[in-house]
Amino acid sequence: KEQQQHHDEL
Amino acid sequence: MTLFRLAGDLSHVLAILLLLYKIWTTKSAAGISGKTQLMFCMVYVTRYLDLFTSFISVYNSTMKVLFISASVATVYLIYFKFKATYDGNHDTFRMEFVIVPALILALIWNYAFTFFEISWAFSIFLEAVAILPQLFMVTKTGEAENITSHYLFALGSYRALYILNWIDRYYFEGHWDPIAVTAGIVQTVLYGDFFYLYFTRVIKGRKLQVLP
Repeated sequence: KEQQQHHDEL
Repeated sequence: MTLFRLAGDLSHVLAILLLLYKIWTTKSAAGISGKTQLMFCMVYVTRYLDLFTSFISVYNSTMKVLFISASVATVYLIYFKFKATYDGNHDTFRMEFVIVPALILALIWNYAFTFFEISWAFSIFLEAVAILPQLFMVTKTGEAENITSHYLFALGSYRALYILNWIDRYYFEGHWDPIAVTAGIVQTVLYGDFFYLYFTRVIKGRKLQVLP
């Protein structure tokens, strides 16, 4: 989840 | 998504389209650094490797496809279609001076020592400094066409708006991404001089000229 959160921006 | 981020993304899209528009309508890549565009292309490709592996939203995927395709098109116009108009002899910044440090830093500072994460960190670090050949070229030739100035302003505004977005997300969501924030601050600071010249000259209807 932590990893996903870092990549939700462009 | 915060309003700042939406404004930042739109500013980013505007910058990319402005550049394509300028090259396409004038049929010339004069004053544009091919090296900066080549590095932005590397930035998008290495960052959006997750396009087919992790889905975030239709918005995210659409933007990723748009950034990669517009960037590839820009590089194609500069290096192939309008190659004769490209000022290669003024585009003298050495790309390895920023690509190698960005890669080394990504190997040291990343969120996980995996191919995807290192590639992502590399793209974030490279993006922060990819504009240097373009700024170097403006300094070297001493001026920039107005539309090139608008392009640089929109591109600089994009990361500056992201900083506001990160402050907002930190306060309201507790979200904090040290790699992106650090690189984003460096990226925005690099535009400092340019922003000053843009406001003092271009906005007042003059051409952007760097004093000798």
